[in-house]
Amino acid sequence: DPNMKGAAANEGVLANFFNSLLSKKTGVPG
Amino acid sequence: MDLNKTVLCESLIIWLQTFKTAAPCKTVEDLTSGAAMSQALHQIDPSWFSESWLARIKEDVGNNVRLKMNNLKKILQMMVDYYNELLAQKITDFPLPDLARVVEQFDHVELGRLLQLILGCAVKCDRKQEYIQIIMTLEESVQHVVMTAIQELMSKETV
Repeated sequence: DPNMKGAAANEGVLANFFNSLLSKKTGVPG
Repeated sequence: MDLNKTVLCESLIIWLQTFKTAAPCKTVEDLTSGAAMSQALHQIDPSWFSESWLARIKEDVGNNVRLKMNNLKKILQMMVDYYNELLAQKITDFPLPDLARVVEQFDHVELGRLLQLILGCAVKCDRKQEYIQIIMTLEESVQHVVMTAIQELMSKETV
């Protein structure tokens, strides 16, 4: 089902983005 | 990255509601007092957006445009200082919100920009993990707008 594939891909994009944000060092120096 | 600004505002109001502020946080009009936004900022970084700072934000402003403006000015100034001093990130390329349009016209575009700056504080503060995980529980369409808003902010920052 192309719709399901699209939704899964979108979910993947979101998860990738937020997980990469989580792994970034905090912007607060020190 | 052209984000539909009405969608931005609506989605960021949904996000702001996750802070469960004492002040109402349902409509654009609710937010124009600045009370809910200041309470959310206090949760984000209580050492910077301190109790004493919070006490300077008047809660019962009613429809008084001048008092609302005073509140929003204090919020915007403190956030700009937070980016510049604490996060050491200049946001000079990011168009700062026109507060008069927020207060007088309930302008979604300008309020969206103000909320976008609060979002930036949340995903960069010491407790960002907690806030990012909360974002990840929101409806996918809201998460998508939040992601685009963060990307837009990051594209305008210089360290």
